[in-house]
Amino acid sequence: KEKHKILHRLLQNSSSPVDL
Amino acid sequence: LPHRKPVSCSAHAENKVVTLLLGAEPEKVCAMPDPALPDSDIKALTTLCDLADRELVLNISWAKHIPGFSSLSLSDQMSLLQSAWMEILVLRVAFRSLPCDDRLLFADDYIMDAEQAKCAGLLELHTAILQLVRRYRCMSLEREEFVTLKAIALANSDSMHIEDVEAVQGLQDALHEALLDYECVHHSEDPRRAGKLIMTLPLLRQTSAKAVRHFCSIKQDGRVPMHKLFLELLEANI
Repeated sequence: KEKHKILHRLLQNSSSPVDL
Repeated sequence: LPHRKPVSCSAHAENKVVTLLLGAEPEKVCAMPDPALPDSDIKALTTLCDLADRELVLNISWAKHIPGFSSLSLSDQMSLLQSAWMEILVLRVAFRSLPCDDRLLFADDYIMDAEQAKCAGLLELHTAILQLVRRYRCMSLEREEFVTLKAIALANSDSMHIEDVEAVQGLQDALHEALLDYECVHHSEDPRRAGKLIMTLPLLRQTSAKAVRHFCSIKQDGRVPMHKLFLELLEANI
């Protein structure tokens, strides 16, 4: 997972999560 | 065969999950092929890889809007996306291409027929995606079904690295239930429609695997520039 820095950063930065 | 009666067939009420998914759909992306480059296989592949990279950024943001996805651990969110990213891209192209005859609508300004696909070395992939398009066209796939199926493909990506299997199963169940509920209200004439849609997922996985293999070999070749996110996700599938 260390290698997947961009995906990690985008997931952390994207806004408006929705809970069930 | 007896029909399964979905538990929550909420008569004519719009399904909340489906409504949220419709609202989460990313905006269209333009391919914008570089007019300075002469037409060639490299130009076509460069355009597609650039388009895919920009769509991936939007798809990650889209995933965050799937009800329940953000409640998963960051590690499990990453695992699902690393497994399903190409399925999401392929399903989006297939849905966009429904009104086109034997052509793939990668973007409004980038529509590819078999001849162009052949020139780009993409004929096999073009043919495979068109098989999927035909399957959905036969069913008259609706936008609501497309967005729900896309979320199901992500939740059902069969990553081997899931840490909280129960939580991912919960997400799959919620999305599956949303599809059953939608079909119960809008397609009561065909009680097997939800199952028929789910049964297209193996072809989607097969086509996506073909696409990943193809772009991995293009990457090895080293002649086509690729952006970092696209490369990162390709490497996750090697």
